Amino acid sequence: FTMQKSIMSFFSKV
Amino acid sequence: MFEARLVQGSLWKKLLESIKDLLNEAIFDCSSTGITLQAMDSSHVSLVSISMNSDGFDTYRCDRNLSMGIHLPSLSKIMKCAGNDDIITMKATDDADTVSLVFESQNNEKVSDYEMKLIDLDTEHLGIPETEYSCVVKMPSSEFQRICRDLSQLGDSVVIACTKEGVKFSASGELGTGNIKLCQSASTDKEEEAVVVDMNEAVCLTFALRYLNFFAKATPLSAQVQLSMSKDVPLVVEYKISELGFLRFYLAPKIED
Repeated sequence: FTMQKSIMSFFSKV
Repeated sequence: MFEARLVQGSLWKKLLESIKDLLNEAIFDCSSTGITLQAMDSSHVSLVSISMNSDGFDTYRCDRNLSMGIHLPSLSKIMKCAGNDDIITMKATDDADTVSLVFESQNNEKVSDYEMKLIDLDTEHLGIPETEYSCVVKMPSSEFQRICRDLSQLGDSVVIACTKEGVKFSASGELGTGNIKLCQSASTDKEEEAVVVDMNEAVCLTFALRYLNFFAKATPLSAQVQLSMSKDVPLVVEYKISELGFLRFYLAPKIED
């Protein structure tokens, strides 16, 4: 089973 | 005062067509060095990053930094009013709540101008770190578009497996499975048709085809597309915008739970 990650879990807010 | 004139106005038309279905609204950040845009789709699965250098425009002036909040389907509608060979100029005053678009025919016999309301947007800006990717694949953009479209017939996800021999795209679903393998081109006399794999480490990643099909709407912008991949990080799908800059899409992977 694969789960879709959010892009926000890879890039930090600036 | 902000003014950006582009003789090859069709690039604006193609750019808007590339993003208008993925993003509803975005901020165009204009500064003396050029125009940038960064925005996530509404599901926060992908991110769009555009950079257009001031040098790439035929005339460019930006006295003060300007952030223009734009409803993209509206801008796309207005851009459709420009002819493919038209020269497009975008203009705004420093504290404007509208942006002006002027379309001039090449022979200067027809000039149209449109004004569009800007919108107030409060968006989050994400820092994208400089990354060395395990695999970078360059391939014809039309081929990438075709593969994404074809594999969408089979499933929602594509597995991209990259080795030094080439790159394999696979999808499976109730109907069965499909695999499309592209080998690295032996000779590269036609640069636009070449498949080039630059690999440090083999990767195998899973992505949602729905988003790749959105990205492939940028195909008319560039003959080649570049895919950058590393284990468990977002895929980067990059289209060059002529000499102006680039359009990059970042897509979060699907990860084994």
